[in-house]
Amino acid sequence: DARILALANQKGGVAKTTTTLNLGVALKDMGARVLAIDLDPQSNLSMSQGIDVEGLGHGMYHVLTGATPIADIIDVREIDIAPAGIELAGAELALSAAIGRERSLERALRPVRDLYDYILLDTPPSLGLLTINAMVAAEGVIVPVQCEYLSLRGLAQLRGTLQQVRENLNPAVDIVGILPTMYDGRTVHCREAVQMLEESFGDRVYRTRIGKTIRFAEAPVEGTSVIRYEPQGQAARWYRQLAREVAASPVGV
Amino acid sequence: DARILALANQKGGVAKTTTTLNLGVALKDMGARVLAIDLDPQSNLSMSQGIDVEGLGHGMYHVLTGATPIADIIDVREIDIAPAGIELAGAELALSAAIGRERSLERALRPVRDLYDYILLDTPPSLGLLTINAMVAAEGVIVPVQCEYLSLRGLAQLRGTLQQVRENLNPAVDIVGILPTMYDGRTVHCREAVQMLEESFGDRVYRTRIGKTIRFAEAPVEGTSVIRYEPQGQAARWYRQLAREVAASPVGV
Ligand SMILES: Nc1ncnc2c1ncn2[C@@H]1O[C@H](COP(=O)(O)OP(=O)(O)OP(=O)(O)O)[C@@H](O)[C@H]1O
Ligand SMILES: Nc1ncnc2c1ncn2[C@@H]1O[C@H](COP(=O)(O)OP(=O)(O)OP(=O)(O)O)[C@@H](O)[C@H]1O
Ligand SMILES: [Mg+2]
Ligand SMILES: [Mg+2]
Repeated sequence: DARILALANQKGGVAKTTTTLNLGVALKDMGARVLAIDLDPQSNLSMSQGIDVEGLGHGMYHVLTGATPIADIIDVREIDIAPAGIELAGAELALSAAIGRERSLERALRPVRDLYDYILLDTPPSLGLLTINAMVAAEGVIVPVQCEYLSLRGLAQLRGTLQQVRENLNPAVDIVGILPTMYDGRTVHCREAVQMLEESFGDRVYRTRIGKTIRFAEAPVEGTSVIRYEPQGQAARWYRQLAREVAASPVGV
Repeated sequence: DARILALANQKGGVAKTTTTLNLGVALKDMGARVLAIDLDPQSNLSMSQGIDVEGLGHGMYHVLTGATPIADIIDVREIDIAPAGIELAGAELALSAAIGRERSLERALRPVRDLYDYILLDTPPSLGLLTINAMVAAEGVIVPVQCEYLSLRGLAQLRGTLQQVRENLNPAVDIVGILPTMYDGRTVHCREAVQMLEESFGDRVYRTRIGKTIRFAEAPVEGTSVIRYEPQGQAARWYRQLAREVAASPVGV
C-alpha cells in the first residue's frame, strides 16, 4: 500500500510544488513507484511537467466530483501525474454542499493505492476544502517552510487545522517533516528561523536544507524536474538527500 | 474620494503583502492619507505591523459579515490598518450563501471612502470570494509578479477572473500596474520574464523593479515597514520610486 504524503503550507511561494515534483522524481530514481497529484487550481505541478492544462479533457476536478476515475487521467511523465485542469478552481464551490465533501480524494485514491509506493499531494496556498481533502487522504504532511518570519507565523494556523482534521476526519494524520527551503546560511535571519523551527518541531525538521538557486525557476520552463534539468547540480543533490531521509523515516512519527 | 487599489495575484509569495504595506507607507510619506485592509486569513499585513491577531476583538470577518462598521476596527500604525483576525478563514464559507456576497467589502468601505486618498487591499493567494470582493470594491488592480516562469503562467487566469468581474460586477476594474518583484538583473531568466511582461502589458509594467534583499524579511519581525526599518536603504528607495509612479499614473488606464 502506498504512503500518501501531502505537501501543505497555506503560506504562498514556499516550494510546495517544487518539492512535490523533485522529491517524487528522486524517490522514483531510488526505485519507488510514484504518483503525484495536482490539487492546486493554479496547475503549477502539471505545468512544471509540460502538461497542456488548457487542453486537458478531464482533470482532478472531474475526479473529485466523481465523474471520472483517477486512473483515466493519469499522465505518465518523469513520474505519474494526476493533473489539474482550469475547472479545478470551481471544485471548492462544487464540493461545499456535497455529503462527505472532505473525503472525495480519499475515495478517489482507493482504486490506485496499491499500484504505488508513494502518492504525493500538491496543495494550493490555503486551508480550504482542497487542502482539507489532502489532509484526510494522507497519513503524513510534509511542510516546506521558507526561512523567513512570515512563513513561521503561519505554522500555528496549519497545526490548528491539522488538529481539527485529526479530531473529526483522520485520526492518523500528522506533520511528518518540516523542510527548510530557500535556505541561505549566510543570513542571521535564516539561521535563526531554522533554530526556531528546531525548537518547535525537534527532529521532525529534516536535516536536508534546500538552498537557493535559479535552476528551480529554469527547470519548469523546460517542463522538467531540476533532477533531469541538471542531474549533477546542487539542486538535484538536495532533493536526492531529502528523498533518502523521507524513505528512511518511519510511517507516522 | 479615495483611489481603491487591490494588490492581487493568486500565485503565492510574490510580495502582495510587502507591497501593500510599503507602498502605503511611501504614499503616506508623500502626504497622502492611506488605509490598508488585510483580506488574507493568514493576517500577514496585520502581523507585519505588530498587531496581535490572536487577541483581536473584531476584525475584517466581522466587517464583511456586517456585524461591525469598518471604522470600529481601524488601528492606527505607520498607516491606518483594518486588520484580519483568525476568524477571517471562515469568511468565504459564511459569505458564500449571502445575497450580494461579492459586494460586502464595497458596502463596508462606503462610510470611509472620503476620509482617505488611497485604500490598499491586500488579498490572499487565491481567486476566491475574498479576492473577488477586493476586485469589486477597487477601481484598479496592481499585480506583483515574481520574475519567474510559474508566476507568469498565472496571469492568464487572473485576467480571466478580472474579465468576469468586469462583465458581472464592476465594469471599471482593470489592471493598472504590473510590478516586477524579487528582480535579479544578473539572471537571464529574470530579464526574459520582464521582457515577456512588457510584451503582454506594455506600459502598464512599472519602470520600478523591486530587487531582492533580506531587509524585507527582517522588517516584519520588528513590526515595521522597510521604509521605517532602513529609511536610507535600497528597499525603501524602490518603494518610494513606486509610490511616485502610482501617484503619477491616471486613475484607470
Ligand atoms: N530552493 C529554491 N530556490 C530558489 N527558488 C526556488 C526554490 N524552490 C522554489 N523556487 C522558485 O520559487 C517559486 C515558488 O516555488 P513553488 O511554486 O514551488 O512554491 P509553492 O509553495 O508551490 O507556491 P504556491 O503557494 O503559489 O503554490 C517558483 O518560481 C520556484 O521556481
Ligand atoms: N523584494 C523582495 N526581496 C526579497 N524578499 C522579499 C521581497 N519581497 C518580499 N519578500 C519576502 O518574501 C516573502 C513573501 O512576500 P509576501 O509575504 O509579501 O508575499 P505575498 O504575495 O503576500 O505572499 P502570500 O501569497 O502568502 O500572501 C516574505 O517572507 C517577504 O519578506
Ligand atoms: Mg504550488
Ligand atoms: Mg500576503
